[in-house]
Amino acid sequence: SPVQQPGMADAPACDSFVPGDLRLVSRLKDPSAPCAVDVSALWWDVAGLKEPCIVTACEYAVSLWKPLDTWQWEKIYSWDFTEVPVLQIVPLPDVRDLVCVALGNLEIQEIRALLCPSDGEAGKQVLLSSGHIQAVLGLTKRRLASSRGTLCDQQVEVVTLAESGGSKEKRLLMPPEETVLTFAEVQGMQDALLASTAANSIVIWNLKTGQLLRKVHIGDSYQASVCHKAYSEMGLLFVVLSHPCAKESEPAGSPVFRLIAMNPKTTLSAGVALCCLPRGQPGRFLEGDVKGNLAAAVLTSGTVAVWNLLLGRPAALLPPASGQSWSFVKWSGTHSHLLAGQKDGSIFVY
Amino acid sequence: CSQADLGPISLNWFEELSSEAPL
Repeated sequence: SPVQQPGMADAPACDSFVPGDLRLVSRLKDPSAPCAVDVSALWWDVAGLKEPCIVTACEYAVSLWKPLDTWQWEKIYSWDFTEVPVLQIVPLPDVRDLVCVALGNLEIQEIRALLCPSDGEAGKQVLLSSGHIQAVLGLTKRRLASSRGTLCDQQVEVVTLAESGGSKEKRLLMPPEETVLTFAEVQGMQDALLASTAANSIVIWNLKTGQLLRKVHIGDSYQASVCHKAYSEMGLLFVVLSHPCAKESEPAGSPVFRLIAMNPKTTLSAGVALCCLPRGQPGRFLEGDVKGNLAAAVLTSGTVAVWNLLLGRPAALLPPASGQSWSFVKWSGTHSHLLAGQKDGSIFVY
Repeated sequence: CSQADLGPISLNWFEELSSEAPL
């Protein structure tokens, strides 16, 4: 989508909102869980069959649900946590039968791998990492990236998980001397890893060698950007960022997601598309997820908004349902579904 | 954005940067 100025999107795109096709196909709620903090959909082997399962997390339990006929769900296993609450689910993109979770109070204190029972044994929790963990991301090839500490005492590592859920191999990445906020994988480049930093940079590592390849300053217009995904194309990196701290009073509307193009050779970058809210729609980015060319976000207003990143245009809006604001939103790792959750534990599948 | 905004582009940037960066 060509634009006149770097960093600015087509202004009319923000005005012309056309509701998209989000169709509710299923709902699930765990009667034993009073709240929910996260959801994920991934493949799991259930009785020898590869099933598209849903994983839900409330403060002190993570549950695995298998699909039944007619879009119903049956809980088949739960992992309980008694001491430290669950903060988020950390799925590993191409791994079946295992999911990771981050536990902590406000900041992540532990990362654990969860496995189902087998051969009469109990389900397993394997401690993978502990400490003051700033950021975590599940990567392809059974790898998990995490960072702990800040600035000079920062440690960035990638562990490869064994079949048993434990750590098989650990590699330290060269620290960027700027606090890592979020990681993003580069689609199509399994040996590259990106991170956004507290000093408004995007850093690039070589995962095979641990080398820090580049630090690209992306400007000070937006603080504490979250990087979600990156795509390598024709010598450029296209990076999807979201902006929890963006002002609501920008001329083109409230910016939520931004697609930038970065030349890793020259460290120059430019805006490609700005995804902002339709005029009159209040709110800032609270949390969200990106899959392919679709980005979804829960806004501070309690609404979920979906954009087509290639068009920089809102594709759908999902106002609070049953009088309750949305708390989190995730794209399914198994199908073209959007999973939206509410604090009371209700999960809606669109 | 046009390519001119971003300077010369290399399709092998990952390999080139890996050969230059300190280990």
